[in-house]
Amino acid sequence: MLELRLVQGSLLKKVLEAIKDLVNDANFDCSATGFSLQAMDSSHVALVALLLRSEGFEHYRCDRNLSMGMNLGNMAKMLKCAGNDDIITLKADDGSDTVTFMFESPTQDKISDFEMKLMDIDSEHLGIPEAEYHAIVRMPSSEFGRICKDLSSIGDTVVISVTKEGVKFSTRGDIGTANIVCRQNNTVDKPEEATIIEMTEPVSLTFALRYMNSFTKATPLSSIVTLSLSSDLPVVVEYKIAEMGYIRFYLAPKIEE
Amino acid sequence: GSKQPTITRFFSKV
Repeated sequence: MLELRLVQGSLLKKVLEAIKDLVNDANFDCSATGFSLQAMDSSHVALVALLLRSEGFEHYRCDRNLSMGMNLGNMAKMLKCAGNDDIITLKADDGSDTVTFMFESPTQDKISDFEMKLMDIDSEHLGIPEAEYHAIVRMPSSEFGRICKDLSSIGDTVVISVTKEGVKFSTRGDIGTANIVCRQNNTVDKPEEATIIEMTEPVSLTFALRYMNSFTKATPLSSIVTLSLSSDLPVVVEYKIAEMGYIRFYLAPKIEE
Repeated sequence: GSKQPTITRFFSKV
């Protein structure tokens, strides 16, 4: 028996909007720790890891570890039917091939049930090793989203270079080149507007903008994004989900031939 | 030119 009640149902709506275009089908894993997902995109270039900790739910009942295969497009369709202020409850019985999403309006005057078919998904679970990153950039998520969008109108790839002075995003295409430098800036009034760079050594890596743009669909989940970079390692683009967990995107850097 | 490696090149199956 599984029953998860999330008062801030909009979080789950935003999570699905963030990942549904990157991943088609995925297993949601439910355990005492929380509600989680790890999945690769169809070309196995990017990986998404989601964790919503059990403590973040108003009610969290998971009698035994359960893996539920879902089509994320279909799940997003169902969650779109929940209001932004609705409380969302996920329910599944042991051995059942369906999951039920219950939406309650804040005033309890409208209660909806949506039952969705589960699917069997053969998914590979990857071990993500702990890594010491050469550079960690923390910046406003809206700024990062804007940069990825702007650069993708000029080129297909972005070179992210971090030095003590700042982080540089560069691209080149048929019409020309673009460089955007964000300097370290931790003296702003609001912490969510700061750009903070922790660096042990300079790093410069090239990534496909198509994937970066897809990751920025998680922007509504957090005002801050963290980019963790190391030579020859996938970048980690992390959006923290307030008091609940995170959504992390991993993208393999392009390699010069 | 540049090549796009897969994520499985960096992270192994468990």
